[in-house]
Amino acid sequence: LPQMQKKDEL
Amino acid sequence: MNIFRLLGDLSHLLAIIILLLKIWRTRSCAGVSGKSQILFALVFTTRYLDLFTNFISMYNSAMKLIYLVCSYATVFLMYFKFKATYDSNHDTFRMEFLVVPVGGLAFLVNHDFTPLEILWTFSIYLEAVAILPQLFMISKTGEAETITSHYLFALGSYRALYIVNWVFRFYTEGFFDLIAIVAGCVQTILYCDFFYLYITKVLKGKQLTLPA
Repeated sequence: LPQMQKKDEL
Repeated sequence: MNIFRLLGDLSHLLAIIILLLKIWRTRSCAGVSGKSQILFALVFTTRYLDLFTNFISMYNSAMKLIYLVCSYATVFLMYFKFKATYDSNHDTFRMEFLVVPVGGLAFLVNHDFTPLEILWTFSIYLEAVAILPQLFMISKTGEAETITSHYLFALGSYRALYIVNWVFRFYTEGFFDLIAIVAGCVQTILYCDFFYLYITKVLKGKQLTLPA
């Protein structure tokens, strides 16, 4: 899947 | 950070605190599904593995710690300290029916086939369905204490606010995470029935009872 990852959410 | 996500996090924190206080002060976990609480502890454990490796902000790390501590404290209170008040006869949803399919899906549909990413994906999918044992238990007992319905309302509102946050971030930052969005929508949809009952009954001061 397209990666728009920041992992800044809880 | 935006107001929707902040309100969502605060709603989530409120839900966790409401439940912990309810169990601690009434010294009883009647009407609460221990299985859902175990699943939530598992969600936080598999999602926050990067707590010490990926520092985002003090707020982010503090909230992750609070969520982890409170969820394990709740499980501890339910299965050890106030075990006598745990209603295992009505908390019968099979957790493996959730964990196994969710685990399989996390392997199949993810952003990156690495252990940390698969565990994060697992936690996102699991959180979407983790409330099912609790909703199932309420449908079996046919009612819920008012404090438990406030807990569920705050918990359901948190992910609904996150959906607004994702729309906001898409239009302002072009950021979107399809896995989190789809799972968040499923999670919120599962609460719709409860939201209807909560707004039509609990807010009018009535007891939350499900039509038998």
